[in-house]
Amino acid sequence: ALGRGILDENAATELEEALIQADTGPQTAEELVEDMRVWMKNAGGGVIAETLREALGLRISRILRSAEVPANSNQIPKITLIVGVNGTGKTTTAAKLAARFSADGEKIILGAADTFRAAAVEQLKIWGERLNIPVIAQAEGADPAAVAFDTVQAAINRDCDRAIIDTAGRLHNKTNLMAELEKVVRVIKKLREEVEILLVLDAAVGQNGLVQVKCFAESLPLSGLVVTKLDGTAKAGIIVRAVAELKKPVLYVGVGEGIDDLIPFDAEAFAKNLIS
Amino acid sequence: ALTERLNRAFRDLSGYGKITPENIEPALREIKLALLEADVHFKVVKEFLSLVRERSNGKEVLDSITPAQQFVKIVHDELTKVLGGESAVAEAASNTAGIYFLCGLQGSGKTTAAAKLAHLFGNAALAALDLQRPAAVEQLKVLAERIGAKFIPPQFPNDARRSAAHIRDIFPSLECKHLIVDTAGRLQIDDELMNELKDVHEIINPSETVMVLDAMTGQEAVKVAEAFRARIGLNSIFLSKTDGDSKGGAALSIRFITGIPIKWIGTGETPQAVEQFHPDRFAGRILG
Ligand SMILES: Nc1nc2c(ncn2[C@@H]2O[C@H](COP(=O)(O)OP(=O)(O)OP(=O)(O)O)[C@@H](O)[C@H]2O)c(=O)[nH]1
Ligand SMILES: Nc1nc2c(ncn2[C@@H]2O[C@H](COP(=O)(O)OP(=O)(O)OP(=O)(O)O)[C@@H](O)[C@H]2O)c(=O)[nH]1
Ligand SMILES: [Mg+2]
Ligand SMILES: [Mg+2]
Repeated sequence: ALGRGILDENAATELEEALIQADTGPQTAEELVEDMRVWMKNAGGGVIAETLREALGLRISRILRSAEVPANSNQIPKITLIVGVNGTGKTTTAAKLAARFSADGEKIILGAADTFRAAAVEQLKIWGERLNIPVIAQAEGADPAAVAFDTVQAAINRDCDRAIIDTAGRLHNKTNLMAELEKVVRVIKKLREEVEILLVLDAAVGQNGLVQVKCFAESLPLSGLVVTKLDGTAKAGIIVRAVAELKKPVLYVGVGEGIDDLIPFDAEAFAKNLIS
Repeated sequence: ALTERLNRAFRDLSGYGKITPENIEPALREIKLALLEADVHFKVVKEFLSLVRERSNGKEVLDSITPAQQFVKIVHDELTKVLGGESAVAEAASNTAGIYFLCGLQGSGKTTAAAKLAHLFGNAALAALDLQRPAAVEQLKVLAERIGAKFIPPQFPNDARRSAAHIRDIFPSLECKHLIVDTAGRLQIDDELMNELKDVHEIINPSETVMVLDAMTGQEAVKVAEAFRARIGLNSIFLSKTDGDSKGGAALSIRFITGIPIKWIGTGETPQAVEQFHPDRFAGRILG
């Protein structure tokens, strides 16, 4: 079968199930298997299993690369806003990003704009202390937009290179919470036009991951995605469809709970892990 | 919704939408897609489809003038059965006095679930055993204060095992009916942390071990539950963040494959946002 330029049903089913198991979802799994059918036909005879897997990995990494990475901005200070549903790793990612840019010699300020959840501000403050990076915060229950504003204003006043603002987790189907986030962005833009907005996704998310990207992209000018907890067994397969349909690039990947456990996105490595 | 998709599948078959065991396949395919898109584990989908195939060869569908509706009813019934039927509600409602031990992946909602159970049961003490996450102890402390539950902070902030022993030893003196222990999130493949979990679980010797699972979890859910169960045993699942719009197929998958019942669902961020799990309502959600 593999030797005659035809993808036999067993091989096709095997591929499809591996992709579904990796959370690509049935539609993307079917499309990718169809891509491989076409590829096999064009490849003619003598294809071995490894080559097929390689071709699949290449196809997936091409899809992942199809989203344009936003151009570097010259704005001072740069502003990054971290958003996403509850528990995905936003606060930890904000700290990791702060550490990363701080190590590059940048002067960073953090904004604790999660004014809702118990001990959210304390959590970010502890990271700030560990990194010797100031954290702007207000009282619990304060308007998150006010904290965001204060953070950007402080970054401007103190000649910082970058402000990184953490927000509260929120489910995308809660209109009032999404409106709250839109207000945060509007208020930041009163001070600075360019805001890098990163949506943080948990690698173990299922098909809802696509809905999350859709909804957050509808509400906000998303710059890109961060996929966390890829040090686990989950493969974040939904990312393939999310990137293909919504054209948002994955910029970073979280691979642990430590401050150094954030790496720039590598499409080939991600694709390889997906089909392994 | 699935009913419309099934209507179309049946209409395509013949003028009257009358079905036979042969042309039931397009309808089964629609169900397969719906379940996979709902995050039901693909192995569970396979087995579930054969259950449905068997039942749909019966008179109730073959003689029905509204086969699509009949079909949906069968699927809904079978899903409800898988999710535990009526017994699941009774199981959850028991809320017997004892020691509840919460575990699960990072960010699944354990600390919040601990407060929810404390609030639901009443007369509960909350014990903090997450010594790793910044401000985790503070988070549980604040929640405990909000709901008027007693709070046990870690006696040895650098030693989970000794802190666990302290919790076990001090609980009787608190005169609370329930003890709810919150632990640190961990990956099921992290050997060191899974060993730590096993040790503290042994020390605390809980009456109920609960895995907190995020309702938006995908295909990995079964693997995760099986790993936690293998290490410390699991009595129940607390399904969190069901106020989102994910279908929650992960919960169905765990119940189907491991038999572990889902007993509670989290329906929001506050300690009050918790309910007993109802299989039939959840079946509707998966199909919706
Ligand atoms: N293994 C692993 N754990 C992670 C990673 N990123 C974050 N975590 C853990 O996930 C849990 C949740 O992280 P947080 O940063 O509090 O998540 P959050 O999105 O800010 O949560 P909310 O603000 O409550 O919505 C913590 O236990 C983190 O240590 C990662 O890349 N790998
Ligand atoms: N909307 C909603 N949010 C929830 C629910 N349960 C928990 N959360 C939120 O999910 C996030 C994570 O909850 P935590 O209780 O901190 O999760 P955790 O499992 O203790 O996290 P780690 O200790 O880091 O592993 C928080 O923002 C919670 O408010 C729920 O049922 N609905
Ligand atoms: Mg946070
Ligand atoms: Mg916790």
